[in-house]
Amino acid sequence: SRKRFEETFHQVRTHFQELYRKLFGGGKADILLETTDGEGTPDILEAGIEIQARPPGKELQSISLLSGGEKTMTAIALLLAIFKSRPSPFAILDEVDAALDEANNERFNRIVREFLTESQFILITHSKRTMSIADVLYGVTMQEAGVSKRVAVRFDDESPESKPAVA
Amino acid sequence: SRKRFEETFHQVRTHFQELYRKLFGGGKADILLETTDGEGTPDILEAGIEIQARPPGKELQSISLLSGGEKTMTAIALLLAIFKSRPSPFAILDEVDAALDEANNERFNRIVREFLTESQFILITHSKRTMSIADVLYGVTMQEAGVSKRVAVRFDDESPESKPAVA
Amino acid sequence: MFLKRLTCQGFKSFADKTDFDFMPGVTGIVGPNGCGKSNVVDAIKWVLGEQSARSLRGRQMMDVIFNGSGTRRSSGVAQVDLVFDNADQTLPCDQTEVTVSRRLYRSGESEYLLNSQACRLKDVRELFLDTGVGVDAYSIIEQGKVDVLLQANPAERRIIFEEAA
Amino acid sequence: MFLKRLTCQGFKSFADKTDFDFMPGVTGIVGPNGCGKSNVVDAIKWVLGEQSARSLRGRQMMDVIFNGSGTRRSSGVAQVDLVFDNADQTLPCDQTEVTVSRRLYRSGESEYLLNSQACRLKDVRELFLDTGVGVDAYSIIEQGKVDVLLQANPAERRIIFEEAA
Ligand SMILES: Nc1ncnc2c1ncn2[C@@H]1O[C@H](COP(=O)(O)OP(=O)(O)OP(=O)(O)O)[C@@H](O)[C@H]1O
Ligand SMILES: Nc1ncnc2c1ncn2[C@@H]1O[C@H](COP(=O)(O)OP(=O)(O)OP(=O)(O)O)[C@@H](O)[C@H]1O
Ligand SMILES: [Mg+2]
Ligand SMILES: [Mg+2]
Repeated sequence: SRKRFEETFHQVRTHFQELYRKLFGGGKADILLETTDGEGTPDILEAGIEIQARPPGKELQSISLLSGGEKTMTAIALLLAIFKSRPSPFAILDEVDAALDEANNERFNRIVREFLTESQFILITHSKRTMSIADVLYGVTMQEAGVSKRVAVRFDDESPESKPAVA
Repeated sequence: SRKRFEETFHQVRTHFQELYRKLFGGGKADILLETTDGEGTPDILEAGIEIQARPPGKELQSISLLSGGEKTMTAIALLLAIFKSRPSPFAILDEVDAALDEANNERFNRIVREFLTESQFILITHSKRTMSIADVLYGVTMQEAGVSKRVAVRFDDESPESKPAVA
Repeated sequence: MFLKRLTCQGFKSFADKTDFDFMPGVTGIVGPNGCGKSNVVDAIKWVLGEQSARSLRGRQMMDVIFNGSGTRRSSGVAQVDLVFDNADQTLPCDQTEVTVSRRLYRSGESEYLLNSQACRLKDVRELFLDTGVGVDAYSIIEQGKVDVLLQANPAERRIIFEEAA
Repeated sequence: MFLKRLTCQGFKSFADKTDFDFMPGVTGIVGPNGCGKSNVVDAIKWVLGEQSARSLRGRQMMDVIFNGSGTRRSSGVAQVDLVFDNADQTLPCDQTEVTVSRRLYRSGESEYLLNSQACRLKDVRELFLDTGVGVDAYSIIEQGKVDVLLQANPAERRIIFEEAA
């Protein structure tokens, strides 16, 4: 079980380093086992997990100082790294892109597309950019107050949220 | 001091009820002092604060069941109610509209405009709709990696985030 | 193996029977605030055996039954069905289509079904063992929860990590 | 009374002296992720006397000094100035323009200034007493923190409420 933890940790770490670089278009990130006061070898069975992340062009600092969008992108890299080492037939992401600007939203979408050979993705979003990568789009509305209804979404006219076509 | 708490609580409660209706275009909300097992009179000096909120057309349920956007709108109503009873010359809201759809974003912006007779508002946002109510717009970019710079924002061309004009 | 269809009836805001058909690739779910998108996520967690009402944003499990609206009376039962395509036989059963169902009645009575046969939660869990499907898998990221690993302290992160992987 | 100008130099990502002029009405601040918008909020909190490094997303107060980039060396000092229009004499001092400043050196040495005169944090707090300005006022809602009152339990909410009002 110690062996299994070590193997999984190593896998996740490798995926995280690669996914972070892809999501940020550069920079460097890592997960490490904590050592007591930063000295000596970590106790594999007990040590906590530290996250380091340095966006491109910036200095390495505590991840707490990262911006909202940078934290989301770092978290997505780590979550997808875990997902990659323990794949599931499907993944569901509920509005994970809320804090992302246009450029980051696009990189996030591109990374999601790379996972599609292995898994189905269900994305809940308000972002038109994320909607544009969907193979199928479902709208949910409450035409009758308090009662949810599924509707078809026409993507060529204005915001699907305001004018969905009824299926 | 018990008197002061009671007065403030009463003021905030009144503002909250009104602001909630404005933000949701209906429905009903309240803040209450908790009673032990819902019975008897609350202990004014000790009682916790309960929040009730019922969006228009829906039944009253625990606020935990509300959606992300509904929680944000309810929270904004309460925060602005507190702000209204303890006004400050300025208010700073950092990306509070992240979870809001277009319709709620617009109602939120309209409410902010009502507060402008009394206070200055500084809004940090990624939403074009929120940007459109600003009297002044500042862009912040990092043309040199890791170094922030203020730039002017032209609002008529594409997303200010991608092509700000340099001031 | 992949998800084929989700059906909700009487579950949270889905008063009427509502289907979602899933394809390989990306399925997007959109709509205004409060219309039911995250309730779809809750439905999938619930039918796969979620035991914590809190993790479904409720205070008690009864909270998942449609409890009425301005124009409707509350439901007596909540039901969710999740259909999997099992053509590649990833799931240890003969059928090429496997349906997991869960029901909760106002009385508190609760049922799990596999291909319409009553079963126990234990059977559902055993079916999905080692397939990466289940509420403990790191495959569902709830609204507002994307930052959890970053916000946690190193010790908490370790615990989450060990559960996920 | 209203805010007139914010000036940051060596504060977080604002390596170079940068001004923001505020008008009555709505000032919008926009830009890509990580470019410095929330750092502007931190600057205002800091100059008004914020004592908690954690509340500024740092681990120690030294974290607010610009610590270099790919192309720049770190700064030796962080300074923020906040200018108030005091034409209506809301603030108890004669000037129609009041400037609050704060400096932090790498040595750990720290200064507050009122209209360029050295003073103590206590003086800054007394100046703003009963004006609704200050870090304890409910006038700054940080990123990701809008839901705090809803997430808190009733007892915690009471405490927050008492501090705010
Ligand atoms: N048992 C129930 N009966 C009826 N309605 C319910 C029930 N449980 C939850 N709801 C309603 O469902 C709504 C929340 O739906 P949901 O969280 O899916 O919204 P959403 O589409 O994700 O919105 P957002 O974009 O704001 O995140 C709430 O208004 C809530 O009152
Ligand atoms: N002392 C410092 N020296 C240099 N850079 C710093 C310092 N402290 C913070 N930063 C940098 O500032 C950036 C965060 O800026 P900020 O939080 O203002 O972004 P933002 O514009 O609000 O972005 P978002 O839209 O994602 O919320 C981080 O990349 C961080 O590394
Ligand atoms: Mg939602
Ligand atoms: Mg920010």
